[in-house]
Amino acid sequence: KFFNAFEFISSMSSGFDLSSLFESK
Amino acid sequence: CFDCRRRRSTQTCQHPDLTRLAHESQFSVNEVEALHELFKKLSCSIIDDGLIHKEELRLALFQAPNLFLDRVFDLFDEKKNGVIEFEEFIHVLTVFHPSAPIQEKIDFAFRLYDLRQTGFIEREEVHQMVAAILKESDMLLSDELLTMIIDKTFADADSDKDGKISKEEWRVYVLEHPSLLKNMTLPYLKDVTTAFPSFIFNTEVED
Repeated sequence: KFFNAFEFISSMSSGFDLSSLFESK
Repeated sequence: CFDCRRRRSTQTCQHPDLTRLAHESQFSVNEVEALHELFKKLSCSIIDDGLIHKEELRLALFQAPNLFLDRVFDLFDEKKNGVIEFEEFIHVLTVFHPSAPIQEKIDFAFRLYDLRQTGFIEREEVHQMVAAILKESDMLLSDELLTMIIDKTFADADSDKDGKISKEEWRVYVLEHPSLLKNMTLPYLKDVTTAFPSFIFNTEVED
């Protein structure tokens, strides 16, 4: 499923996911 | 103290700034005001000085690993003064607006992955990011498999085979794999005035 490194990073990284800024509201 | 009050008053977002920021971004004036409510909340979580410090960003991003936190913080901190001001906050969030041009999202994603800011995405950087996520997720992957994944990725993306991904190679690659940009759009931003209705109590304009 994650045979693409960037796919893996964008799917799994919470660090690059800014939606958490809104979830913490 | 007087100095604190004076410093804080210069950081308060007055009407002309709101209008200018709305003009410079994908947001309306009311949406900028609503985002100011979010900014105020984030910027007082540890130090109540109207600025977002790195630890406050870490808190908001749920303790992300240092590698990612440092890169995201650097991209917000345009003035490189160690804090995120409201204007800088808006400049980044506008890239994540659903209506922002795709080229801005492609450029921003490139800058995120270019950890060492060399103007290229290098194998070591990709290796470092994948390894950090594996560690974060408590996932085990053999070095051999990790090397295979990175080899395959570079075989697809690095079209001139020089071992690094240029901005143009990245643009072509991402347009072929648009799912890589899914984190670059925050649906929340389309309805931010509903998410932060308290801006109405302080609003200076009606959109």
